[in-house]
Parts: sequence; structure tokens; C-alpha cells
Amino acid sequence: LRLEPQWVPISWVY
Amino acid sequence: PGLLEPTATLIRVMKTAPTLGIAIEGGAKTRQPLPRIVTIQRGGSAHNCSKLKVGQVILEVNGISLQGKEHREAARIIAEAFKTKEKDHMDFLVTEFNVSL
Repeated sequence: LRLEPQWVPISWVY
Repeated sequence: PGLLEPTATLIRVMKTAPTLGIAIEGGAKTRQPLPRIVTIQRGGSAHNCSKLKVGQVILEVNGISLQGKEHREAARIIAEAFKTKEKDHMDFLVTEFNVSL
């Protein structure tokens, strides 16, 4: 099982 | 038959407002490998064009593939495509499916 970080980055693009 | 063929759609967003106004999640090396639209801000150019939708996955921006681009790089490419004065619009290649084509 490839350990992918569960937390996914989110950014606003203004 | 009956299997949905993942399709990509080209969406042109005119720069009708001073901001683009989208939030994206993901990028290379995350469980969401291509940036997905999670929020569209009311009054931004993306909202005004009314074709970009929450949940769409962005494959390319102005012909630049986001494949393999990490989150910050992908966000930077999108932001610069909006800021550039060379064009009065941006072209997004998006798909509804969470596959990389």
C-alpha cells in the first residue's frame, strides 16, 4: 500500500 | 456499452472580474494527483463564466499540462495564466472523472 498522505493541500487561486 | 468514457472538456474563462476565484485541492504526490476544483467564489471570473464546476479535475491550463505538477506549482501556473496581460481569457481542460487521461 503506497503511503499517500491523507491530508490533501488546498489553495485559493485569486 | 454503458461504461462512461472519461471525456475532457475545454472551458474558456473570460477575465470578466479582477479575480479568478477558485480553490483547488491536490497535485502530484497526493491522493488527488491532479488539482480538483473544490470551491468557486461568487463574483470571480470562474463563477461568472458558469461553466467551471466544483468537482472538475483540471488537466491543463492554456495548454500547460498539470500532470506531475505538485500543488504549489499547479496553483502558481493557474494564477499566472490569470494574471498575464497577454490574453483576456484562460482555457481550462477539465474532466469530470478522477482519472489522468
